[in-house]
Amino acid sequence: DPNMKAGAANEGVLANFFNSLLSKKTGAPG
Amino acid sequence: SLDKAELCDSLLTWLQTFQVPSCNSKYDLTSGVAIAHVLHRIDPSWFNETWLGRIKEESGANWRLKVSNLKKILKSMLEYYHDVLGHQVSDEHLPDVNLIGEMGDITELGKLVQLVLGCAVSCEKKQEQIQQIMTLEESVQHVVMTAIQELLSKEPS
Repeated sequence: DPNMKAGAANEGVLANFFNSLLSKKTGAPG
Repeated sequence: SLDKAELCDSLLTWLQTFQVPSCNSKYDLTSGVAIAHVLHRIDPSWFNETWLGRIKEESGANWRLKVSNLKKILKSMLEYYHDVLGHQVSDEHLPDVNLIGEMGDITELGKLVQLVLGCAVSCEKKQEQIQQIMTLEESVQHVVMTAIQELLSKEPS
């Protein structure tokens, strides 16, 4: 089901982004 | 770039997770009270009790008091970006607090809350803040992600 795949891909994008924010040194937003 | 009304709606949803006073609508946000309380939660050592005490809670319909609150908030946030986060906020992301306080301008309000978001995901307690964001609805998370990328990317968009 393409919608399911799109949903999963979306979640992946979000998780990757927020996890990358978490791994950044505190106080270094850029 | 982001549709400013959608940005405001999504960031209002995010702010409401802090369960602070005067945070029921976008109009509520224009007083600055909710934003100040959220900043105090984000970094209580920088946005401390003394600072919070200077924010007029009864600004209600008095646009001059609102603008005064918003000016204090913006000034302290820009100092936080510079002194704590070491980040230069570009002009395009600077809100016009007069338009917010006097006219309830959604575009300028969106910029102000976007700056609050930048503090939340970069501060000392960012782990807790980011995990809170990740509990939001996916569509809201997407807007939040775009807002962060837009704000914190090196080159002005």
